[in-house]
Amino acid sequence: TKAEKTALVFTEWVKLIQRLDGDDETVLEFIRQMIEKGVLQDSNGFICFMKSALELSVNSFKESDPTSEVFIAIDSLSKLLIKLICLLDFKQSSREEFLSLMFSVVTLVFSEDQGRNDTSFNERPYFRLFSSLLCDWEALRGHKFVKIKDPACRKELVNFDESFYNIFASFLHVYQPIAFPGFAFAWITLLSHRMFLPRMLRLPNKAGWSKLLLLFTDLLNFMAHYTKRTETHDAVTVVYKGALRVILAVSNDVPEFLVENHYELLNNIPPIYMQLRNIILSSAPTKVVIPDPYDPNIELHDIEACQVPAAIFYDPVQDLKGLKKPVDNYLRIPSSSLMRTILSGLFRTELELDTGIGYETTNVDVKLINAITLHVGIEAALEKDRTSANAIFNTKSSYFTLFKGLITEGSTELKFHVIQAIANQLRYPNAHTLWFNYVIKNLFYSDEFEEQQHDVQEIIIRTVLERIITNKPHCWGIVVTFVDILKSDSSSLADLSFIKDVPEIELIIKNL
Amino acid sequence: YGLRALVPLIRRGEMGVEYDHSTTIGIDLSSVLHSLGIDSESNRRSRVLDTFQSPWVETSRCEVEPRFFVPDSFCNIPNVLQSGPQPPTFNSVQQDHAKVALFQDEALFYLFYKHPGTVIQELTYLELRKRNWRYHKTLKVWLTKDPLMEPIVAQDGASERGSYVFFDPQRWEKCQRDFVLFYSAIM
Amino acid sequence: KMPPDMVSQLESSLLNCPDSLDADTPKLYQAPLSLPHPTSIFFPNEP
Repeated sequence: TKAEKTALVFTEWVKLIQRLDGDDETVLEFIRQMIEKGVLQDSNGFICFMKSALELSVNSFKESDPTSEVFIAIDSLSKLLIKLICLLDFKQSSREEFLSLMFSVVTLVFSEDQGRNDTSFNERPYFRLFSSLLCDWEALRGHKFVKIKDPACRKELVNFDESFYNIFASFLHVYQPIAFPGFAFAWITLLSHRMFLPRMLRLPNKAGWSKLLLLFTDLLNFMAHYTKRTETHDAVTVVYKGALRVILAVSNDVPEFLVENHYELLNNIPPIYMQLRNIILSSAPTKVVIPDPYDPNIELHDIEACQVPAAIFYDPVQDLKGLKKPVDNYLRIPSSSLMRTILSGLFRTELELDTGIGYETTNVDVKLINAITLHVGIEAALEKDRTSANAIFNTKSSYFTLFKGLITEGSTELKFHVIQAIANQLRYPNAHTLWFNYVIKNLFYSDEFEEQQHDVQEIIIRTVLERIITNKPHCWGIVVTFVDILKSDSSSLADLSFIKDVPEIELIIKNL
Repeated sequence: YGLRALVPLIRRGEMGVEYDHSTTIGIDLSSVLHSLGIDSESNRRSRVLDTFQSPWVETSRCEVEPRFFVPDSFCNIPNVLQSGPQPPTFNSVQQDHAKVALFQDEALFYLFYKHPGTVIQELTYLELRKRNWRYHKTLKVWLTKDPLMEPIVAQDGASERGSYVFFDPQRWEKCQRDFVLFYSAIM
Repeated sequence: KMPPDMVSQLESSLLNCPDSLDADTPKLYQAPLSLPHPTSIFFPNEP
């Protein structure tokens, strides 16, 4: 059959590529003949060849003696595919289409295999194919594809490089753990692959960040879905440990990615993963100097970095849904009717399960609250630059009264999530941290909450304290704010009833 | 939503609520950072993702080859190893064996330690022996007699005491040592 | 709650989890000198 013929051709290729270097003239001649003699003359031919070559490679992995070189066929296929990206004539169709077609065939074979074999499905050959494609591409792209002698082809490949990674990321998104749990651990290993993750983080103009953010939210989403307060499955805990190490490595190498996408990442982290949340929120741009947060003489307004708004890659305005207008109008001209509109827009139509500390369901749209909070913070920092500091560091300003209104009118649950959203912005020294530090302190000391004041204060203390009792790292903005509140003479915390009622907390506060 | 909710995090099992502390308040990250090669004390940021082996320590069983680039000028160098105007080719063991004899000691040591379990390791072993180096099986280092001093053979003829030159692969240099050499320990 | 078949798929994925050897750079064509060879057990076996 045609499939058997193409399998024979592929077998010849596997033998050839083990005896000769990939750049050898004979190798190039072999590929040229594959094209001329009709094996790869069109898309259908390629699909047939690719499908049978991949099935052959996966079977050869399954049948090989585990101690031998089990990946020879897979690696040969990878090398052939990377060569085809260079050598095929892309006048009729683009390299992007070719690569997408190739990954589509892989997806077909992969999902058939996983569907047929269920729990005896083995992810390793597919992992190896993706891993080797990344390695072979990396070997080719060194120094802007300097190995490619033909200048026109070299130029095309330089322009295609970004698409290669983004198309790769798009298909990785297809294989996300929630869709293919049988590929979950291979998927996390690919996401953090040394030839993929650093590349996606460093593509010019952050060209890989959108897709990469999507992949990280896929991972966090999977964990959020299957993390329960107590009976989290061991395998999910292993996923968590892997995610923790990967995010720590990102925080070390390119913290800016976490800094500028903290809002979207936090929208997908289960609230009980407090240390993971702290790692993301504690990230700071490489160039920002972090003063000692415990320095009693620290004065945020004097810190130069606190005059610069935090860079934001994922703009929360896209998540404001129908509330963008009411919120922006309120900031311009505050009114109680607008406040009511905003408040009513924050409640969910149905209960949502959530694994929180002390709660298991949410009635409010936490993502929307986070979006509004960050959006107002961004606008406040812009307003300060447009007019004056007094325009926003002022408890009569609409920027402040919006939060005060939500907290005054809102249920305890709403108070909690608004204060959590504010605490998420207390990060490294930047203009947003400076302003939210002002907001949360004035909410804490405000005497306009009347009988609700102790509730508000207790929620603020709980929100800040939960981020401090967590193992390091601790967010600079959180520590500075908490030291402010602890240090203030106006109200010694330990005397507050809600602290005296809980001896464990009272002890911690006294120690602190 | 208040402070009472934090008590089970501070004291296990309080209020009948149980959390997995390792994922809520988390763990001391210093060992994780160390396993990643991140030195949390120094501000020097090394790039750990470029040599990231695996998300889990348990599956990080070996170093992985990082991205690297070999400029053309490093390959195909003519007039070396008696190759004449053509660059030397390494594609047959018989011919290549002769070339191995042209390498300096350090090059041989490098090939021996860098490419375990390969033909070149065997060839460098043979060549070093020809140059009166001997491989110490337990110390796993190469040594040769210090030409300036004759060793003293022991009564039982199974060993000798003398001054030897060792090649130290950690510090990558030759160093002289007085040593009792058991003939059974070298090959 | 995670459906039972999903649990077993996830567990089989954990069992087959690729390690750093799986992620290493493919080495197809190897010059004769770098081909595998049974050298002495006393020689170092890690680079």
